[in-house]
Amino acid sequence: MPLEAGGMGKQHWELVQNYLKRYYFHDSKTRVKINFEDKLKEMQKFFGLPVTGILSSHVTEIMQKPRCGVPDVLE
Amino acid sequence: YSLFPGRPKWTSNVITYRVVSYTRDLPQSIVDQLLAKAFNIWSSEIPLHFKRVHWGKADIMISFARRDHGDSFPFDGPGKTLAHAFAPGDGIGGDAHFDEDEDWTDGSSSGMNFLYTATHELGHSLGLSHSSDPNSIMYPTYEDRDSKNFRLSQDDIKGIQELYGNVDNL
Repeated sequence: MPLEAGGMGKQHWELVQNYLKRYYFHDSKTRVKINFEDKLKEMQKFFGLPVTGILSSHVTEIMQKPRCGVPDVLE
Repeated sequence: YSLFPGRPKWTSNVITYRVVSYTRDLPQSIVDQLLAKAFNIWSSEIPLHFKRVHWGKADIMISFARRDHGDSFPFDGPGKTLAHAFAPGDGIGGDAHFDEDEDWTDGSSSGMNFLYTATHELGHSLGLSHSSDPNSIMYPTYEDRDSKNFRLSQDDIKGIQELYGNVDNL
């Protein structure tokens, strides 16, 4: 489903938002609105998935795995 | 593999570490053994020596903690985030923290394998960031591996030797 679409439950959407905020860096000082589609593309690129900006079950499966707390993409 | 921005690394070839606190899941002697093994996995590829100290400030301070533990990166209970570590540097730089809410194991029972996780976190302590290679110990998600044949991947070795050179440079 498209990332910005409202077709997912609140809990699911929060999982996606929190994951991308936490592990795909953005500078909160710039006050630029986070483009979650771009962040999702960064994640897809990092994990070697097709870079679509579209949320798939494979992506959410990765997001639910136990992992290290260090971000994947840093600036 | 990837390195942290600015490529931080240790400039001394003797790095000290100290275990500040332990998990209740494993005997302290096992944690000590597994940490020594994790350090050895890295030091067998690079010209660095790791020396354990028992008091004072070490380069790499290792601890188990739960939830908020004073570094602005609170843990989140069982599952999800297992641990984190900081790139080489002063102060908190190099320190490795493990979530005490996980069920840590030495590989003999189910749970989170402490050796794999420690080897991953010490990779951060030495200057490696996350790798996209699923075979790399620096891959960000936890994967249960074959304990007997556990070793660094070529990706890990290339990454760490880019920072420190190889053991032949000793």
